[in-house]
Amino acid sequence: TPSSSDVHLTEEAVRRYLIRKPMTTKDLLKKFQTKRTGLSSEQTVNVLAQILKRLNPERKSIADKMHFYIKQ
Amino acid sequence: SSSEADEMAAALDAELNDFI
Repeated sequence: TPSSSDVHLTEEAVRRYLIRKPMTTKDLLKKFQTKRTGLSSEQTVNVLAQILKRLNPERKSIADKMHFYIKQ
Repeated sequence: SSSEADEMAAALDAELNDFI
């Protein structure tokens, strides 16, 4: 695990992104790239899934893609 | 790579499928 990682995959970080604008799972994964967090692909998927289940964000379809967002 | 990102997104979508 690199000590220099500057991006942390946390519930608070995800919440802040989803308050700002609706995002797809792919959008979120781009924000928490493995090379920046030091997590493996599998860890990233598992942690992000747990966070999204806890946050239980609103969902809407934009351009036929499911987007998550949180009302402020 | 973008293909790895696609795989991760697919895995995450699948993980959330029951939930969604």
